[in-house]
Amino acid sequence: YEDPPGLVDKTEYLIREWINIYTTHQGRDSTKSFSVFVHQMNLHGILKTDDLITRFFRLSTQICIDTCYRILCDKSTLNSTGGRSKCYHTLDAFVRLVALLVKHSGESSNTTTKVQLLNKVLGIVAGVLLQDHDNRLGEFHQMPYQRVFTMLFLELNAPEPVLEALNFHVLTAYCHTFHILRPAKAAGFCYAWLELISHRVFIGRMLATTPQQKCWPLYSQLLVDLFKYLAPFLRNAELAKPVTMLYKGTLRVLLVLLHDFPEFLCDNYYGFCDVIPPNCIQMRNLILSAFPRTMRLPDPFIPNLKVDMLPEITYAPRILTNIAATISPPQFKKDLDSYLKARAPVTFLSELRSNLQVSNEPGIRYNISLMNALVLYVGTQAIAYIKNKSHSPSMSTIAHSAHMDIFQNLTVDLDTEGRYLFFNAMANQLRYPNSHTHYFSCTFLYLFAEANTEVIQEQITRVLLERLIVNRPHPWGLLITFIELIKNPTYKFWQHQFVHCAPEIEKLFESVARSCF
Amino acid sequence: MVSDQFGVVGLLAFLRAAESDPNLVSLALGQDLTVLGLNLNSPENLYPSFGGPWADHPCRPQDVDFHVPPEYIINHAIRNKLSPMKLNQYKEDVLFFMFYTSVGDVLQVAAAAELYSREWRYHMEEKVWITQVPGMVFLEKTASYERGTYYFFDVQSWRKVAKEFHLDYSKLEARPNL
Amino acid sequence: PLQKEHQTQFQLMESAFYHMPHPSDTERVRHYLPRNPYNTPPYYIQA
Repeated sequence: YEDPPGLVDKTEYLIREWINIYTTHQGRDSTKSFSVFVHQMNLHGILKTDDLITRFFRLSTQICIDTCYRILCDKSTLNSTGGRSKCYHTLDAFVRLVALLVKHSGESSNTTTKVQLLNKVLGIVAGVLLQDHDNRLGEFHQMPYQRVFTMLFLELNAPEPVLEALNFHVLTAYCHTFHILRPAKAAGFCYAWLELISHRVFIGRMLATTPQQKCWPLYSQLLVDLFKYLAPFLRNAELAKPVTMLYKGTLRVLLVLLHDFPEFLCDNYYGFCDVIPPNCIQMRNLILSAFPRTMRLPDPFIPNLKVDMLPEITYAPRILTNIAATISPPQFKKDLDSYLKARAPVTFLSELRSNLQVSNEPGIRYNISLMNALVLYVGTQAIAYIKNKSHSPSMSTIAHSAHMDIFQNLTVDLDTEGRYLFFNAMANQLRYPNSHTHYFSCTFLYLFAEANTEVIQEQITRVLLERLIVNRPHPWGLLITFIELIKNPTYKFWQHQFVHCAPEIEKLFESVARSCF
Repeated sequence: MVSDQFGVVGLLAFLRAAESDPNLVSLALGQDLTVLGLNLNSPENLYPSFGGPWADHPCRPQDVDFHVPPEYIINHAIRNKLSPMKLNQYKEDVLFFMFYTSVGDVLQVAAAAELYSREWRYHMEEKVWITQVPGMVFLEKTASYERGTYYFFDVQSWRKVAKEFHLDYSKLEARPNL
Repeated sequence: PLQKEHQTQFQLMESAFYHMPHPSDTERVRHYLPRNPYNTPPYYIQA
């Protein structure tokens, strides 16, 4: 609705007034000036109703943003540090006002009013951003918004008791805002967005200092937002510069997570790999390479490594995604469970492919998420089944079960695209020593050994090889599986035609073999 | 064999195409992740000094915010009272500190210029500051190089260390100018 | 090929690519010894 007459001018006057106070440095740090200003706001009736407060913030935001656009669009100051610092001048003052209002709203011990005000302001800034983004399109500037979000976050994360009590709410509010502003919604803000969610203070608060990893699910959601946005662009083999920049930035962030928070990647690998395109091999390897810091990885290249003697392979990794719930439709899930229980009806196997195939168009024939979920679900059921019989996964205990029926059926019945996706879903489980890695490693080798056509062996090799020829890192489970495949004579690996189909391929195998031996 | 892109031949075709078009490489063969400016062997956490997804190097010490007690934050009260910087009045220690911590900043070049005027020379290949030991006798001196014992500034131990150098004049930086 | 929606996103991303964030955007303004980015010689210490 229209702003009440006079409100725009009042707001303009007040925000300019505050910026002046902020500039006289005593003002910046003195609560006296702040309380004087709040009194002025009161006098001007700004604090009378919630609606007026909302309008005040919206108008203030727009005034500050417009000021920045005027500076940024001024040819003489474009891209100069002078221009930017002028913008910071205005934006930082606005942020300081918001931070002080949040800190001092309501009773000092009452966090509710503070959090409500913060949510309101973040919502308003996000709203202004999205409107601006959709109006200006190619002329949209990220910087003002990034600066507001960053500086406000730094203000609200200062080590002050009143803020510490608020912190989890601040982080939650920020994650909600960043999810609303995710690149799929504001592509023109994607670089600032990635820098915001990977700011060192934000990462520190989200993943390190907040107790019981309470913010991990929130952060995981933001990364899924990023991967989902990147997916269609990464599916193109040839990356354009803007995509390369975002992709490279994403790799940097993932490297920090791999180094500092490997457990976070371990816990969320499934959800991440589910939205990363199959051809995005190095980034997926990076996620799959994470292993708990308490674990010492046995050297995969040691001759005669007895994987089945490792104590770690009896423990299942933590899976945060509810895999069973992602298997749909419900009838399919029901049929699957009954087949796993009774190994009947056989018709379930013959209908398997039709449940997975969603179109006939090459490249998008299959429901990849369902494929991934099916593979991991059947795999975990198989491990439980084997454990119930007081066994552990091995080449003999994984065979001749309903679970292996399903895997063998998929291997034989799917076309090359389906088989590629199926083997990819399996290869995504080859990580650090755990029961899943061990089970799927055995399953890969079993399917290779039992294959009735060379095409199957070739595609198993293709999926493993393409994950090995990419730059490091390489997941431990991938290495030990491939080493076993090429070393163990039972698989007659080097006798297959596809190993010698071209000099480059031959050379590739030899170099991988050399590095493995 | 599999004839489409999902078999070994498909991989081969891709690899061949990638040889001619580096744009194709970044996803399939990936890149060397050790050159993205992150010290992956660091025993410390990376995130506290992470310079952001677009930065080729971590934050410098002075970039990282540390929350100090508010009473420490007195700069707004004394800023206008501080005397302006006069590099020619600072000791070499301070100059070296500025040079090594103000990476990519005007201060780095200003400190270098002041060190130059104090008879220090920057060896562009060794990336160290060198000065003659007073009273040093040349072992050799020609129009293009000289040999003898010099002090170089060792960043690790943060002091001057004597060492024999063969100094190619062409490897020494000329007077830095801002 | 990219879907229409993704083509639009790409155009917006491309425009943003020419206005990349600047390191100082996410740092507090420092009134004392402010940062003055400068292209120092490549052979100077870079990290």
